[in-house]
Amino acid sequence: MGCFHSKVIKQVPGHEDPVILASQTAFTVSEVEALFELFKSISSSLIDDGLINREEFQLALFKNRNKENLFANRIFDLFDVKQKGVIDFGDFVRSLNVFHPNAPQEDKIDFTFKLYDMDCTGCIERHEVKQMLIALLCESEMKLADETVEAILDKTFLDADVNQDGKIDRSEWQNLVSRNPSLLKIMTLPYLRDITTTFPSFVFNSEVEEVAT
Amino acid sequence: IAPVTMNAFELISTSQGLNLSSLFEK
Repeated sequence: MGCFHSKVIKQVPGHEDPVILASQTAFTVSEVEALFELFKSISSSLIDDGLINREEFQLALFKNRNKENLFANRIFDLFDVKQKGVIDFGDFVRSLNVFHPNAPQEDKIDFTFKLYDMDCTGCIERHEVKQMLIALLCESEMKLADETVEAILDKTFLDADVNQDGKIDRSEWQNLVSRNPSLLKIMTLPYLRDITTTFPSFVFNSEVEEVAT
Repeated sequence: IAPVTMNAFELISTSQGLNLSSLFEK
């Protein structure tokens, strides 16, 4: 028989096949496995159940489990694709994929639109932006008078709300982002390019083996 | 930059809660 290589996959309960996840995302199989090392460390930080709960997510972000943060909660809700109150490995990889430097711009725009459309009405409304702005001011311990906050909102909606109906729809958001690309800066994580060097231990736990047959 | 001259989303996007790079910091 000739000697050639094929992939043998050892299934580990609790997470999706790295080969399939790699085929659905911008990550290679090795990168998916390196992400599993990160996932394992976050998902076992409080309860070792192979799932990331809200508290574990906050702990990983802030190194503080009790720090309530509107934006971290919003990100968690978007990562929790199946709305189970926890993030499984498939959710984690597919969500982080949007943050990959090579991910389509459209996906990043969609993610930010959903992030800021907190009531899921299909539009970003003024009261939502005000709530987020106040949360940001609290977080950064910056004090601004209510008139100043209203002035920022006026300016923002004057710029973004082209049809002046008091809310920002998907196409207005796309238009605003194209004029202000820095608004998408949070959507690209250069770390994702170097994930295998950040978590080299994936090599020892690899589920995908090269075997000679 | 005075906040009033900034777009609200520019300010919001500086939130630590939106900075996922801290997930990768060991």
